Amino acid sequence: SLSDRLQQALRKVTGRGSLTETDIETMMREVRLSLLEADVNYKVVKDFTNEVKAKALGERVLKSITPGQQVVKIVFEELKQVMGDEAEGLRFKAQGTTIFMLVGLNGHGKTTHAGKLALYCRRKYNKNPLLVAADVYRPAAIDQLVTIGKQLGIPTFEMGTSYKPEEIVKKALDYAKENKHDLVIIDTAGRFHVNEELMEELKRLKEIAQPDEILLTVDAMTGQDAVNVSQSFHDQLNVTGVILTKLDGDTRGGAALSIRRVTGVPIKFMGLGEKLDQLEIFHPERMASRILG
Amino acid sequence: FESYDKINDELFDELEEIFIMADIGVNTVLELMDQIKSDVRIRNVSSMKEFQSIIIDKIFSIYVKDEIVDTNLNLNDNGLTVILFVGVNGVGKTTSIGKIAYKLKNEGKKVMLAAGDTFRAGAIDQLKIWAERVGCPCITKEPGSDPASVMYEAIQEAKKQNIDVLLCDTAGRLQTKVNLMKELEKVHRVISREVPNAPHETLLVIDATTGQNGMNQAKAFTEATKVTGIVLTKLDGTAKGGIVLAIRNELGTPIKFVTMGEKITDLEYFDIEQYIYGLFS
Ligand SMILES: Nc1nc2c(ncn2[C@@H]2O[C@H](COP(=O)(O)OP(=O)(O)OP(=O)(O)O)[C@@H](O)[C@H]2O)c(=O)[nH]1
Ligand SMILES: Nc1nc2c(ncn2[C@@H]2O[C@H](COP(=O)(O)OP(=O)(O)OP(=O)(O)O)[C@@H](O)[C@H]2O)c(=O)[nH]1
Ligand SMILES: [Mg+2]
Ligand SMILES: [Mg+2]
Repeated sequence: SLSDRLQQALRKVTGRGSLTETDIETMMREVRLSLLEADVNYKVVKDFTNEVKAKALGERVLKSITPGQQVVKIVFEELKQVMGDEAEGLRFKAQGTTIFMLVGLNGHGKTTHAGKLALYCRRKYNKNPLLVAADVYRPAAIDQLVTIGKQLGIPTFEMGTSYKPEEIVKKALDYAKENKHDLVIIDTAGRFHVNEELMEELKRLKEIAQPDEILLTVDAMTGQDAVNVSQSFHDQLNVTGVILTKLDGDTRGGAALSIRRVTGVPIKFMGLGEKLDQLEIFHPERMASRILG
Repeated sequence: FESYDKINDELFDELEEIFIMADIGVNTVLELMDQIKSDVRIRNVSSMKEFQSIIIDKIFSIYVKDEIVDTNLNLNDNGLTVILFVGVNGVGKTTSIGKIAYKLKNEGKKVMLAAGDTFRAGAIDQLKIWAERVGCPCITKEPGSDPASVMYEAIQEAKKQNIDVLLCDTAGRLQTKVNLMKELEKVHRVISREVPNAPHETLLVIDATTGQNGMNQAKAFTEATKVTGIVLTKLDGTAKGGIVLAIRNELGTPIKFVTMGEKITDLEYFDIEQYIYGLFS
């Protein structure tokens, strides 16, 4: 943990009275290494550590009898600040049909979280959700979502794989209106931010659906690339929220800090398992202590 | 490197940044940087060309580790070969099985797939579609069946049909889930009991976007099933998957395949020179 590393680094220093700026620099190196091991982006680590250093000097860590502990406390406070306060809630329309669209890289958890969101919104907000299977590329993707819908007793709108996603979304919106669904959750195919053709498709889907939420689904074990991915998706689509998935593992999840820091997009939910009820509202303080390790 | 005309601290910093951003991992990067810097100092290097060759050389030696690196699959010359695919959720196991089966079939092998993911929605259907694309049989049981029983039946059928290579799909699982890792150990045991020396390959599938957790994955899966090689997927993004170098450095696990797309042909045998080139492009 960071406090152990700092204790180690300071062992050679104690007994000298107060610390020097070099000692602070030694501690900052440990902070940097710890954050890099937690998968926080390299550039974010640099800026963040500089802010911690300024605080450390400002808060008279030099004269403290427990400098290591004090630095850990400063890092924790700074992490919490970046993570933001209480999670921002979902945006629902006051009247009419609310539209959510899930986007993100292949295999990061969109289809599973489309199901989780549907269940969550039905239970917590008494919504009547409609799932929309707009992934016509991945083998059995429609099967997967239909099966999830059946498990939840929530209908899934699908037209098979021989129609384009644009057509499916258009028809789904009509269907939702006719059948009084006040919430439509669109599952899209996984894609890279650098795949121009597929990103253009996503922009067309956004144009057609006019979503109230565009939720970027990101695997919590994503490394340095988290910044590239989130920034590019945000620049191209104006993402309204992030769902951080697979947090039931032991990854420290530094991607959360990077995404929040670089794009400012709020992380709204945490995925904590494969079951459809394993979804929780994002806890900034819990995330901060997890990254701290 | 064209923008630099001499080797200075700035250049070393930029190089370190490239390595970290490639997810190679702090310890391995520090080790690499030490070796590069000391070589530059000892050999009194001043030319960019020589500097480049030192970098390539050092990465190459981490990868080669003074042994013959066998990126070929360990295939059984007289009998059934069994390949087990393992890894955490969503990394590309099922898709990679389709691609590798296709490649082996084109190399003249008779292949068969085993749908060992009996848990996730749509998993069995997904593998069946890949089997159709490859043009090979796929052994399945009802959702919820014991994965070990799927492997058992697939092995019996593979022997009957004189199959050369049986590729076994498993459900994704996070390495921290003790009961799921126990299930995987059982699958491994059943396979090794039914075919001598099997599984001949246990391939750990790793997503190139994965950060340092890839090392935890490699350690845990190796402990549960003796991983013999890595399939590095999704290299068609912007991530470099550098954690596989750290895994190679620490555990000795070789990388056997890389995939770069969703098409059946988007698969190549791992080539360290191409990989190093990709780090800097
Ligand atoms: N342990 C765990 N597994 C998860 C979580 N979310 C999703 N998964 C698993 O991750 C894998 C991929 O999930 P999907 O929902 O298929 O991902 P996707 O983004 O829709 O994938 P593509 O459509 O191929 O891009 C599946 O095995 C899911 O069960 C989570 O929070 N925890
Ligand atoms: N772009 C790209 N997508 C890939 C690659 N390999 C796999 N995928 C995609 O990643 C997603 C997940 O692939 P799967 O094969 O279902 O992954 P898995 O490991 O079997 O997932 P689980 O069984 O749920 O654990 C799918 O959308 C695949 O098409 C690749 O090299 N490039
Ligand atoms: Mg999906
Ligand atoms: Mg699979």
